[in-house]
Amino acid sequence: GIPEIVIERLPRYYRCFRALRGKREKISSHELAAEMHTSASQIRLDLSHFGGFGLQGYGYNVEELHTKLGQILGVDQAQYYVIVGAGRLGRAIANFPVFQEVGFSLAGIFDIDDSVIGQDIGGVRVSHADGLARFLGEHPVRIGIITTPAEAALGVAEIFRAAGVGGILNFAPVDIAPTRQLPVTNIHLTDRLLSLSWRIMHREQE
Amino acid sequence: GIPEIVIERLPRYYRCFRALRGKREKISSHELAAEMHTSASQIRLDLSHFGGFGLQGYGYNVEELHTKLGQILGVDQAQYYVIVGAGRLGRAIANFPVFQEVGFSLAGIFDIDDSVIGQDIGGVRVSHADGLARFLGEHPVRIGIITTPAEAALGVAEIFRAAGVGGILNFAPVDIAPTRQLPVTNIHLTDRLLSLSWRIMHREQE
Ligand SMILES: NC(=O)c1ccc[n+]([C@@H]2O[C@H](COP(=O)([O-])OP(=O)(O)OC[C@H]3O[C@@H](n4cnc5c(N)ncnc54)[C@H](O)[C@@H]3O)[C@@H](O)[C@H]2O)c1
Ligand SMILES: NC(=O)c1ccc[n+]([C@@H]2O[C@H](COP(=O)([O-])OP(=O)(O)OC[C@H]3O[C@@H](n4cnc5c(N)ncnc54)[C@H](O)[C@@H]3O)[C@@H](O)[C@H]2O)c1
Repeated sequence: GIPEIVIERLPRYYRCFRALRGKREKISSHELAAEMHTSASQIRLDLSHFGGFGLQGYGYNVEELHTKLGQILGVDQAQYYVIVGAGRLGRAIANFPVFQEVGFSLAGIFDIDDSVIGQDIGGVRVSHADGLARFLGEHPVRIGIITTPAEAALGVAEIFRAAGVGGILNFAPVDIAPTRQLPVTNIHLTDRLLSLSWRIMHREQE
Repeated sequence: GIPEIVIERLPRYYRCFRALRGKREKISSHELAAEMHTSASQIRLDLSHFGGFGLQGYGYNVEELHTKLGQILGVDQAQYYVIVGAGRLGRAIANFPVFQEVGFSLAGIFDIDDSVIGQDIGGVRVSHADGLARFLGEHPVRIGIITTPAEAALGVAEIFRAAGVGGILNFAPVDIAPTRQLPVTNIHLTDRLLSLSWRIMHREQE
């Protein structure tokens, strides 16, 4: 299959072509490499995993690449996500405009704290988590986002699995194991802090 | 140099050995592979980039690996970070306990909104951003975290650069270019949503 690192890089290409729409008709792999601080050969190699994108000697067609990459990522049609845990992090994600720009709309936000139920966050009213399973049965939700404390996360993941959501994006500091039927991404921002620390340590030694 | 993907995986090994401390004295690469949903050969290959860790036939010594990896990541001594932008995301990060557990302490949190100045967030009082440059001159800060709106992010990054912080972790949706002297990690949670969407699309085709 396609190497893990290439799958994780694909969104960057999609965002780059999205940003170029309306600004230019085509772009060469060298020009794209300069935009993305990477190399032309890396771009050609990465994109070759996803089909033959016409370079035709004059470069990538911006509109064509944006459309094709959107289809490959599954965002050529509107996709929905829900957030469970309407605390600080949940609210920051619900209010983040870029999810909507790349094709993901917030369908619902859930919590168990009566003082937040009914509040409007990111244009959506907070519902009680008791109604999550029924909501998922009535609405096509592709991604469930978990922003609850660690002790609630596995229980919420089980509701998502039983309801057949497509995948889970988990922010709680507990690892939720993916299955063949249910892909899970566990976000560890601590790891970004630690790898940045490594770069700081090793920059000094260059 | 060491491949980018290996540097980004190193924190996971550190976290894993940290979690094993006190529970077991040693662990074989096969047992570790099972814990981390990866392969023994990947572990041996990754760790070989960072020096000879004694496998001595019986496995990795948990205490030794935790200490050595902590040194390699630069967290064997207390490290400090500051947060600029005390909004929803800034507060969620300031209150996240795992940063402290892996060796990073919050030294300061800054904003420009008078209604939040003086509030206590994560045990630290919010200061006005006008005092950021002076604060950085008086305190050793390894990492600056940016959780402001996009239009303020480049200005904040310039204050960090001029003050000589080690590196920047940027959450604002604008790319801050790293330099040889100043490593920068731009966090795009949208990319995690999109790569998860790819996995959902391609799971169905397996
Ligand atoms: N991945 C990272 O690097 C990172 C960074 C910051 C925070 N976090 C984590 O994200 C999570 C949220 O952090 P926060 O600062 O927003 O916390 P918070 O306390 O502000 O919000 C948590 C919310 O979850 C709700 N909740 C609790 N149990 C629930 C349940 N069973 N169903 C639905 N809602 C429930 C609470 O009522 C609360 O509103 C925490 O687990 C935190 O550790 C992770
Ligand atoms: N990377 C991601 O995937 C992701 C996810 C969610 C949010 N975000 C981004 O993170 C940022 C913060 O989001 P939020 O929901 O916390 O927003 P917010 O509006 O709740 O908080 C922003 C804070 O920054 C402060 N601020 C503005 N200008 C400043 C300056 N010059 N110096 C210091 N502080 C300043 C504001 O007063 C406010 O308190 C935004 O840029 C948002 O787009 C990114």
